[in-house]
Amino acid sequence: KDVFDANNRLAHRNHHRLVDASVRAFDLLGAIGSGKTALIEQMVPRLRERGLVVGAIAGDVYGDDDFQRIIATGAPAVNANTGKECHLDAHLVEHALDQLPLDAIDILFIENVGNMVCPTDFKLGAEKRIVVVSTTEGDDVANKHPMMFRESDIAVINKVDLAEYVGCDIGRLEADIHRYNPVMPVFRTNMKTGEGIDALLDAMVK
Amino acid sequence: KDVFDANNRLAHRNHHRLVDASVRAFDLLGAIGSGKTALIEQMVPRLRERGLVVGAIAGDVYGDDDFQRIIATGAPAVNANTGKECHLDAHLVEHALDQLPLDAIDILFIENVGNMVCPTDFKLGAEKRIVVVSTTEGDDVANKHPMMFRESDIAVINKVDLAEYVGCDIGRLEADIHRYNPVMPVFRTNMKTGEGIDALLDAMVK
Ligand SMILES: Nc1nc2c(ncn2[C@@H]2O[C@H](COP(=O)(O)OP(=O)(O)OP(=O)(O)O)[C@@H](O)[C@H]2O)c(=O)[nH]1
Ligand SMILES: Nc1nc2c(ncn2[C@@H]2O[C@H](COP(=O)(O)OP(=O)(O)OP(=O)(O)O)[C@@H](O)[C@H]2O)c(=O)[nH]1
Ligand SMILES: [Mg+2]
Ligand SMILES: [Mg+2]
Repeated sequence: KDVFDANNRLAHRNHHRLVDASVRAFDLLGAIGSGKTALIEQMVPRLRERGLVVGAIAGDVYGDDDFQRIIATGAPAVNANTGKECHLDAHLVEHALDQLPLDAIDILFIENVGNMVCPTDFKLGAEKRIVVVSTTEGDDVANKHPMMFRESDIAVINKVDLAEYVGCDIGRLEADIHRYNPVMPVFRTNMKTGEGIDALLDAMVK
Repeated sequence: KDVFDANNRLAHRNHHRLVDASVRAFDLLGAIGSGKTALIEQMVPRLRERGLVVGAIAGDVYGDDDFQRIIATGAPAVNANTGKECHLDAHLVEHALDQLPLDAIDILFIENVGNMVCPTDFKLGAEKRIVVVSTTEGDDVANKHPMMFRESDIAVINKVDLAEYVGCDIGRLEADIHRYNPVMPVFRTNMKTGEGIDALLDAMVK
């Protein structure tokens, strides 16, 4: 469809712009409230310790809740509201890139709208896609969303501390993810405490 | 847009068909894993106690996880996969209605795809829309999704038992809902134990 082609062309342009500026960008996707912003909050200080500068684009249908949390970490960020659209697109990202100090940034997190369906078809130009689900969505969340896992590179199962309270079998979640994407690395985390974050970070920045 | 008009026409037709068959239908919307299916699981036995027959349409992008849970309660149900669409539409519902014993059913639950954006504009023909969010999505979930609350009739804040573990301020959630929809009744529930369900049921069936 024309919409997808136009988006993909812009995504390619974003991709080249980021590479030219030596910015490694990660598209953060996942269910509503799964822990995408918490991931950024945990990553910023750890990446700083490694001498890396982190920037972010906070995407949401409405409001600036995530933007406020991200700038509180000291990381440069841009708020990107999609209005009625259930996903960020390459055009919104292009405008956001215009407002970021790309020459100073090493790692860019692009936090997509919380949604397990819409963002799949809309590439943004990032190097990798990280999909974040959490145990409290139920252990059928991977089975229900084949495309999201097939079209992403790294999976995070977050809120491991709450699995028991909702009866979530993390093993089943992981098995379903691998049914859809056999080579996809899966990380189990607690984004409140930072448990599991270092392994994920190593996988991202290597 | 044409797509919306065509959908609305079908939704009207569904609506009349349900009214003629004396079926009261409820569109269950909400975030992924917020507790929509658990709501149906809790409602079926309680409505039965009141002599009412419950049916359901289980909508999901892929799979029949919810359908299996619902038929396990003994309620007649139909599975409706949307494929790539992030929301049920009136056409899928029309086909599902063809497969249900409408003359025998008193209450019909139409469980939409877990998504806080897409289903808003696609009416299905139900009498009321119930939006279910849960504390584990974070207490900014209402603020981030104005349209979903403006376009629904009843709100449920579920998983009250887990609010403390994610630092969710339920009061803030409720205040945000009322900012968008001042007269919207809000019910606090634990769909695992059934806490809060009776008040919601009374509001629905009166
Ligand atoms: N107990 C626990 N709570 C967590 C964990 N990760 C995140 N939370 C909490 O879960 C809620 C949602 O986290 P967010 O970081 O806002 O999730 P998000 O994916 O950015 O949400 P959206 O952008 O709105 O889709 C917040 O209240 C967090 O404090 C975790 O691993 N354990
Ligand atoms: N502790 C706790 N767990 C709950 C509660 N409500 C639901 N759960 C659990 O949360 C998970 C998701 O519940 P579901 O009923 O599948 O939610 P859903 O909205 O139907 O999910 P989707 O249809 O996939 O969007 C399941 O593991 C439930 O057992 C609650 O009030 N408290
Ligand atoms: Mg966020
Ligand atoms: Mg369900």
